[in-house]
Amino acid sequence: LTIEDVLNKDIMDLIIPSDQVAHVQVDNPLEHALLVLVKTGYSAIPVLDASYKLRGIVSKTLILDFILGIERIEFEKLSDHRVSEVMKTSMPILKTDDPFIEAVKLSINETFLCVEDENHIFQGILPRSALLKFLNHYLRD
Amino acid sequence: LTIEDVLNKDIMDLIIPSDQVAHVQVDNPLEHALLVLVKTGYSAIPVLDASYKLRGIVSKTLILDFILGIERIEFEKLSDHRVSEVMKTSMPILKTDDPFIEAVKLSINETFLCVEDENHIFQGILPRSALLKFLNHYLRD
Ligand SMILES: Nc1ncnc2c1ncn2[C@@H]1O[C@@H]2COP(=O)(O)O[C@H]3[C@@H](O)[C@H](n4cnc5c(N)ncnc54)O[C@@H]3COP(=O)(O)O[C@H]2[C@H]1O
Ligand SMILES: Nc1ncnc2c1ncn2[C@@H]1O[C@@H]2COP(=O)(O)O[C@H]3[C@@H](O)[C@H](n4cnc5c(N)ncnc54)O[C@@H]3COP(=O)(O)O[C@H]2[C@H]1O
Repeated sequence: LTIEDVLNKDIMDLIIPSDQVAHVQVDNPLEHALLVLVKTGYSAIPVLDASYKLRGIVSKTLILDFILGIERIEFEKLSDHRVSEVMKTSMPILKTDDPFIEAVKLSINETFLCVEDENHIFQGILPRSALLKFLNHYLRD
Repeated sequence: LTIEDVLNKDIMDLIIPSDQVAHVQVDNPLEHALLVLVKTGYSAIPVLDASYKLRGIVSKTLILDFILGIERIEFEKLSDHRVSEVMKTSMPILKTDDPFIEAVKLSINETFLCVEDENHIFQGILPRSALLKFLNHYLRD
């Protein structure tokens, strides 16, 4: 692998395709989202709407923060509130033809990046591990 | 930055030093560990013993997994159990003089790496963001 091979790498070769990405819907109760997060073991997952468009990211941290009261963690709040009330909506989004260097730059502050096509249909995610695996391959040679 | 600069990078230039790393003690109750994780916002943090030696890593995922019952999340278990009962002890550990490429390889499967000196005293952590920031700097030039 040369430095040109790295800079010209197609990010679509590295992504986890949408059918393998655990996700929840915008209007799901928080209880459902926390169970999906706990059962999959993931810290954070994408939130999609009914037309498979990306709407945000929900995480164990955001849910636990929301239900952390002054004295204790108020678990009864989980069934009364929805994903849309806690999800983060300000995340960077990659387009399918974005350059590899853009993915590296955005991954400095995100554990994974969501990828959309030109019609804003969710294509999958690019986790930091995929970038690190490819960069390690380059450095090793 | 040349490829030699990257391969010869001292990992100690990139670590978060131990006094800035949120951590808990082996014998802390789980309730305390979950509150530290929620208040700092971190997904996972190191577990140290009284002599500042690394003993494991505890995470929101490991704690939530432990208290997930068949019907519901059993929060009352938090005060009856300790960090040592859920922490992961099989994590890779970097030495202060390990090469940069070793840190990249181990970061493929770990969100951060703990760093120890030759006397096994905890020195700090090397998060994936630090590696990605440095690699981005190299690729950009
Ligand atoms: N079931 C599993 N099998 C093997 N390794 C596992 C694993 N769960 C977690 N890991 C390891 O732990 C890292 C952090 O996972 P985390 O859930 O905090 O953070 C994850 C999670 O929030 C999200 N993610 C990864 N794969 C996902 C998927 N299939 N569906 C939804 N979200 C996913 O992307 C973040 C970064 O993932 P990345 O691969 O860079 O980094 C992962 C991976 O190296
Ligand atoms: N308070 C904050 N301010 C700014 N950005 C924040 C942040 N909390 C989280 N992030 C961002 O989110 C990423 C994932 O954080 P997470 O808590 O899952 O995973 C973190 C956490 O488990 C641990 N970590 C990072 N800094 C720590 C510290 N000072 N003490 C203890 N653990 C730390 O290392 C993992 C990887 O950290 P990394 O920097 O690569 O990646 C961080 C960073 O990019």
